[in-house]
Amino acid sequence: STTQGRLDGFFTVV
Amino acid sequence: MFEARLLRGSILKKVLEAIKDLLTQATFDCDDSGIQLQAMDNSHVSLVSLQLRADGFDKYRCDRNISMGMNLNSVAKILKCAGDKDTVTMKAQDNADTVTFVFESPNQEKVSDYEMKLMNLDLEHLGIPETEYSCTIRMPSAEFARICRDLSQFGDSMVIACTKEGVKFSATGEIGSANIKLAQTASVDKEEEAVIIEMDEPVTLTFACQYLNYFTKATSLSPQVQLSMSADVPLVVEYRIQDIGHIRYYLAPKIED
Repeated sequence: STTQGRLDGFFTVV
Repeated sequence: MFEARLLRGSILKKVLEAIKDLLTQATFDCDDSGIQLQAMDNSHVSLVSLQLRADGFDKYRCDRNISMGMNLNSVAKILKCAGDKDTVTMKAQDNADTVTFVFESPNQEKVSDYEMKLMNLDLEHLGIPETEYSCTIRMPSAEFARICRDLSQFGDSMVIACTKEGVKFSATGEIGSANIKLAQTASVDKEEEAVIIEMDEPVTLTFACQYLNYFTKATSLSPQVQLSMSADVPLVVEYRIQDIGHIRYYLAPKIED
């Protein structure tokens, strides 16, 4: 089965 | 003073329809290059990035950078009041706490204005890294919408597998399984109708159908959609908006347990 990933970590706060 | 006038006012109506299911509020950042909006949904699974360039507007003036926080349900309500052929103008004074939308009918006989309170949103600005993608797929946007709609009947998730032969969309659920394969178009007469695949490495990723279906609300903005994929990074679904900009959606893949 799969779980939904999150975007946190892919993008950096600027 | 900020003022942005668009003869093709229906573009703004369509943009709101394309983001309001994902975002409840967002900041419109305006500077002399145009209008940008960037926001994640509440669960941080998807991100919307909208750019409308100043040169795509029929009149554009932005004396000072201005960030306008808006409740998108309210904006959508207001833009529903605009006719499809109306000219739409957004305007705000510097440091204002309201924005005004003006709608003019093509014959100028009906002019409406709607003033809306702005919100003070303390949202993070995110940097999106430049990424070289292993696969990019360009295809008719209506075809992509159809595939997302059809496969979401079978399961919550959709597998997108891209190889040099083509792209396969699959879903599996209680009633069975479904596979839709698209081959690259052999000869391109009309680019809008073509399926074009650029692939450095094959990629297979799994995504939530619900979000893909939200993204396809942008279908009427562009005849084509571009999907960009690499292993273990967010999918990018891009709709180019003719002569003015684009809307890009980023979606985190599902992860194998």
